[in-house]
Amino acid sequence: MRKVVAIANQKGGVGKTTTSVNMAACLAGEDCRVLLIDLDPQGNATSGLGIDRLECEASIYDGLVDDRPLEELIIATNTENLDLVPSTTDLAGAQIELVEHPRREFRLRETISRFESDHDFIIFDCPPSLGLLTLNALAAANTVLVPIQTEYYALEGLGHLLQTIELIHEHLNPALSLEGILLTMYDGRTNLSEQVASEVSSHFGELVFETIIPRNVRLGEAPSFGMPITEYAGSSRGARSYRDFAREFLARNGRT
Amino acid sequence: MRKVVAIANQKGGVGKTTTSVNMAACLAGEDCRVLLIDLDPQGNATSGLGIDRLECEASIYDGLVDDRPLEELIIATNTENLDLVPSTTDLAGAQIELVEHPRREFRLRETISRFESDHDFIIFDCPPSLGLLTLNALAAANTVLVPIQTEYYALEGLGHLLQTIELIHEHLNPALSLEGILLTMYDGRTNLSEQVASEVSSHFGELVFETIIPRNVRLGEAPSFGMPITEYAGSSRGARSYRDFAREFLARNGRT
Ligand SMILES: Nc1ncnc2c1ncn2[C@@H]1O[C@H](COP(=O)(O)OP(=O)(O)OP(=O)(O)O)[C@@H](O)[C@H]1O
Ligand SMILES: Nc1ncnc2c1ncn2[C@@H]1O[C@H](COP(=O)(O)OP(=O)(O)OP(=O)(O)O)[C@@H](O)[C@H]1O
Ligand SMILES: [Mg+2]
Ligand SMILES: [Mg+2]
Repeated sequence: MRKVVAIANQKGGVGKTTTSVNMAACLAGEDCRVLLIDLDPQGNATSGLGIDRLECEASIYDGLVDDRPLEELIIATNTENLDLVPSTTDLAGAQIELVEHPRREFRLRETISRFESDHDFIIFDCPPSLGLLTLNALAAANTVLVPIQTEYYALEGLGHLLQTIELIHEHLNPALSLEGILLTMYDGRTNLSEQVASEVSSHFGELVFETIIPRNVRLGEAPSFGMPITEYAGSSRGARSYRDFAREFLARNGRT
Repeated sequence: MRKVVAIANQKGGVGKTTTSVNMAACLAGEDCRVLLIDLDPQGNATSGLGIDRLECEASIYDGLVDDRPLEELIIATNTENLDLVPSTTDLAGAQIELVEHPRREFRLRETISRFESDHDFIIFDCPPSLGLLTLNALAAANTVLVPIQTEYYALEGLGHLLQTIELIHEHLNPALSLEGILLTMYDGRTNLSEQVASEVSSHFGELVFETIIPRNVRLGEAPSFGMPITEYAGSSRGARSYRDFAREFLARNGRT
């Protein structure tokens, strides 16, 4: 049974792309077939997997605006079992171009529902806003994974995001539920990280993944080589934590 | 002569709000009269200055959508010489509500042009996108300050942002120029920071401020107390670097 997970948080720089790329790579390493769809006009997930956006002949823009089937947009990556639908700069215009469309929030859902494949997981990397691209992702997803860095401003936005997810559940996608909250960029040397982490855990209990992603410079270096952490620095703390996270995610989904 | 500076970068989490709040506070400390306008629906600059969004009777939303004069929206902060126009959650709706308006990109510019005051500087904190709120800021500003964290993904988006600023200069605001590029969250212990910093400096030369903001946990702690760094930890590396930056900014603008 294919599962569709949106990785979303309107707060910027919390680790959405880093989580999308490395979760996808770690699931692929566990013999799952994974498709990553880059919904961010910045295209960080695309370059994080070593794909040159300028050489892409098509992107998710063509699926959302021109109704091209997803099969035509998929490209292979250097990681076995991991496919990608890239983002290109024309995606920045999709927001304005889709506003007039009657079913503007459901374009991605319609694209996905027509798509037959043997992927076990489809993952959406979302931009840092609650605009039309993220709404499309939330309307098309089964669950939402919320990365949150252990910083004060990130904590502040969490309540607003969970309210939005609830609204989407009521009006656009009754099947949508919360996959969970993943704490990222945790720096055990600072009180700030500990305080935010314990605040999130006390408020959201079971919803918070036990695995916490530490701040690890290898995770910041890997994208400059166009590789997921498992290929760039497979024995680093960053790689180990994302592998632990992928296994916890699979266990929670009854797929070990 | 009043100067209007937009602090913008579509990449998330690069230090836009941290720079807006602390630059505004440091300029106020140098006896400049400063007005900070929070254009981000997340409202981080508002809470970073200790203002409770739920208690605000009006926000920049009322200026953009309902044409209320700016004088009615300004509130005092706990920092002398620093005023704020807060953001509230209704700002998230402004993007969709303004789309139909014929002069949708110029709403903020019209609000500012009708506003008489003795402020030396007006600073805009922008959200992490190039949507209508940021376009309004770029259409209304004299210059744009671009904070960029010394990380790979932040470097990637810089070219696209500078192209957008050039387009705004040509089509919406011929008076717009680049104030400069500010390197933030610099961690001298990592090669990554050094590599990105030297890459930005070699590409953009004089446009890059000499002052570099280091990664300093005090900057992350200050917003949880609703204070700028100068009041929360006045002798920290974070406070010293933003004071140095404010002085360099004033010197570059011939106001020492
Ligand atoms: N655990 C980590 N340790 C160290 N650096 C990290 C970690 N996670 C992410 N980073 C770095 O922090 C920055 C922000 O992360 P990332 O770009 O993944 O966040 P994002 O939420 O996708 O940002 P945006 O809101 O712009 O989409 C990046 O430069 C990334 O390389
Ligand atoms: N120099 C610094 N040292 C340590 N932490 C910092 C520094 N600058 C910013 N931070 C922290 O990093 C996080 C991101 O910074 P900030 O929120 O200012 O970025 P932003 O660009 O405004 O994000 P957004 O794109 O969501 O608006 C915040 O939690 C902030 O407290
Ligand atoms: Mg991202
Ligand atoms: Mg901000």
